[in-house]
Parts: sequence; C-alpha cells; structure tokens
Amino acid sequence: KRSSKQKDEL
Amino acid sequence: MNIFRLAGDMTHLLSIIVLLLKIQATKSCAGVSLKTQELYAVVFVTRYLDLFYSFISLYNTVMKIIFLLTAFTIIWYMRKHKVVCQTYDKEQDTFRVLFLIVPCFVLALLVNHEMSVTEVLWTFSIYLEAVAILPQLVLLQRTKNVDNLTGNYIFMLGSYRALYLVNWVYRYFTELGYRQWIVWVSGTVQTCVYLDFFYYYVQAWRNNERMKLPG
Repeated sequence: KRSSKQKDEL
Repeated sequence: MNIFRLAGDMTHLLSIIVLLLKIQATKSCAGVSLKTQELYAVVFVTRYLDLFYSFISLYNTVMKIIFLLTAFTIIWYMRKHKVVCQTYDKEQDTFRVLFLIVPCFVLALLVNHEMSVTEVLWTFSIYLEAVAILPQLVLLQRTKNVDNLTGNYIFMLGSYRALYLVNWVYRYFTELGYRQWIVWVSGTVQTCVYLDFFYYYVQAWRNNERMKLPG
C-alpha cells in the first residue's frame, strides 16, 4: 500500500 | 518538496502553457496530436481522483486542477474551435491508442501497490503517461514539420519527467524508506522514449537550425 508521503507527487 | 520536483512541475506546467499559447496565438494545432492530448487527459483524470477525498497541500490541489483544466481546454480547442479544428491533421494522427490503453490497464491490474479501484487507476495513469507521447512522436515523423513551439512543448514535456528522475534519486537518499518502484521504472521508460527526440532537438539547437527529423 502506498504511504501518504508516496502520494504527494503530481 | 525539493528543487528538482518543483523544477519538474514548473517545466510540466510551462510545456502545457506553451502549447496553449501556440494554439491560441496561431489559431492552429498543425503538428499537434489530439490523441496524445486525450491520453494525457485520461492520465490526469485517473491519477487525480484523490482530489475528491484527500487533501495533501494547496499547491498539490491547485496544480492538479490546472492540469485537468488545461488538458480539457486544449482538447476543446482541437475538437470544437471553429478555426483551430480545421488545422488538425486527422488523417495523419492515426495512432491506435487502444494498443496503449489496454496493455497499460492490464499491467496495472497485475502490478500495483494495492488492489483497489483508485490505486489500480492511479497505477494505470503512471503506465499510460510513459507512452502517452507516442502518437505525438509518430505524427512528427509523418508530417516532418516540427514548428518551434511544438518542438519546445515536447522538449519540456520530456524534461519534466527527467527532472522527476533526479527528484526520486534525491528523495531516495534523503528520505529514509522512500521507495516508489512502479513510478521509478515507469518514469525511466517515459524519459527514454524521449531520448531520440532530445537528440535531434539538441542537434538543431546547436547548429542553430530548424529541427528536422530523419527520413
């Protein structure tokens, strides 16, 4: 599962 | 946020602005592939679904909305604008995009971080973006005319992901445990797809001549 800090990129 | 990622996002935004200005100023989309623009719209829609349920930062939200709005504006110009749509090369822009969409979707079902709708769609957008430029590059080969603004658009679009590669290296070494294999591999493939174009673009720039693609 992707962590929140891995979801911060456009 | 690091300087490489910010530079990447600004380069991406600038590439879209350059294309919009080209279309608005010249009232022409000659040499521009509608298929690539539509693929990018699919990339943004499937990637930015989290706009509705998660807030990361104002910057993140604003940029996503700008990318979505500009993508649809360009498509509207190429499909609906009475003057611009006549300059669209429908006969030449014939790339079978299903051959890109279906494999990317199947791959997203097989290789992803989590088997959920939003995560599979997000992964699909990552894979699709890596190949979304292909119809545009094929169109360039066919029409041979690489006008300056379209050339700059493609160069910046390729450069943004190259800057993201640097961003990922930077984050890998500065943020403990930061991993994004799917994005890293896909982003590397995406940048490699542009290498041929970069070669001819830089050559034309060095010889200070109009960019021409081989026969």
